[in-house]
Amino acid sequence: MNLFRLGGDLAHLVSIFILLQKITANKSAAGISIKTQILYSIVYVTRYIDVFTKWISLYTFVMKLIFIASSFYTVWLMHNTYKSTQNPQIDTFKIRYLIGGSIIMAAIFNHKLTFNELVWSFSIWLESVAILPQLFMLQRTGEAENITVHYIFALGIYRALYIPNWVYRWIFDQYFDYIATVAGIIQTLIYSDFFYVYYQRVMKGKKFELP
Amino acid sequence: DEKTIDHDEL
Repeated sequence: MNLFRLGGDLAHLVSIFILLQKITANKSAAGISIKTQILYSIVYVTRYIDVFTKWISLYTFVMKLIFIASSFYTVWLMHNTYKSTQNPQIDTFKIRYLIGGSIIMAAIFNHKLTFNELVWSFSIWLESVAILPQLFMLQRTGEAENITVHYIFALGIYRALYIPNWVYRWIFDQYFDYIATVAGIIQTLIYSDFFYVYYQRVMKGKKFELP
Repeated sequence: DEKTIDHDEL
């Protein structure tokens, strides 16, 4: 464990907390893409399929359960309690292409042709693009509440911090996972335009509006 | 090599 990775994981926890806080405090899921949230649920279930059968550490065990449970809880809240506040007319990204593309990527790039390794690789590729429905929705609305923007920002920080973590592990631990690293860089690049607009607007105290 | 791969990251 190094500080980049710990910081990334904490930013990930913060993002989930921000999102659930926003939905429950406002009693509204407006501006949040349920498609992105469904994709994250799929990501965590496939990534952590061995949560009960393979022990790494108490830390990873607890975090995995939190990520699985909170993603399902978020989807459940959006689909049931706050269904009427959703924006299905602007949440129109075709996620079947993201899922299909991730299946193809996992078939080509995997560490081993076993079920667990294939679903692990699938989860890595799917996570790298799972934010796209949310960013697409943001683009269609043109502006967003700062809280929604902070959620996406915290999520982006999580993945961005994993890049120095991989550099650190490559240098000091002789550890390198090319699938996680390439997908992680793709994911961070997807956020880069968002980070730029975030810096230009939100950091200067303005409303988040896309130019 | 039947050793499974350790994915220790989240």
